[in-house]
Order: sequence, then C-alpha cells, then structure tokens
Amino acid sequence: APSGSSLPAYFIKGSIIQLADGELKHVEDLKTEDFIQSAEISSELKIDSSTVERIDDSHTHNFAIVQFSVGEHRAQVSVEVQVEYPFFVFGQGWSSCCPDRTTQLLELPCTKLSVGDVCISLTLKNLR
Amino acid sequence: VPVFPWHSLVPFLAPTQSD
Repeated sequence: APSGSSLPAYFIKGSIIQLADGELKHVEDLKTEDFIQSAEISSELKIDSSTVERIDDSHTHNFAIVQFSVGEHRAQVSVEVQVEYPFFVFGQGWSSCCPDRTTQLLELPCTKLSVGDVCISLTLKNLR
Repeated sequence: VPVFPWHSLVPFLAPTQSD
C-alpha cells in the first residue's frame, strides 16, 4: 500500500466504498451520481454545493487553506487540508491542490482543484 | 477487507446558522 500520507485509508486507490443502497465500488470508480443518490436515500445527510473561492497554499509546507462558499446561502467556510487531500468535484471527479502528490501517495487519479470548482460536501438535513 | 461508508469521503461543511 502507498505510504507517506496521513490521509485516511479510504482515499487509497482500490479502497472499497459502500453506497447508501449497499452497492460496493472502488473509490476511484465513484461518480457524481453515486453521491447524489446516496444522499437521497440518507435520512440525515444532504449534498451541498461548495464552490472553491480561494486556495492558499503559501504558508505551511504540504498544507493548504481552501475557502468555500457553501450552499444556497453561500456561507463562507475555510478548511485546512493536506495538499494531497482529494475533494470530489461535480461532474469531474477527484481533485486536489496537488494532484501529482495525490497520485503519488494514494494512487488516486486526480485533477487540479481550482477556484470556481464546485465540490460535493455534506450538511445535515435538519439543523435543529 | 475494510469497507468504508460513502459519506466518509465527503467533507462535512456545515455553515454556521446566523439565525
């Protein structure tokens, strides 16, 4: 197995992912529809669109701060992630701040995450 | 072989409710 990243094992190519309907797929084979359909089945989770507004990878080695505009209310959320952390972009697939590193460390096919990309994220269906 | 739930792969970005 690839090593050198402390990201969770489920991002490594070949990892087996169970969709909400029970179907099993490899992480590298997931499609946008798999996430959408799984969220539709879920009683607690819903998919939100999170648009990348800013990527700052200038401060900390191997880390980046990604600023998103989340959901219909365009809430601003920033997350600090390792540059190889893969986000799933609608209609495109896995993308990271440093796709070369993602491919090297996780063997996960990946494209470059860019400002304007719309990522899949989750929120609770009822925030009460 | 471990099997992971689909939602593990998706970041949970919960905006703070302002109201």
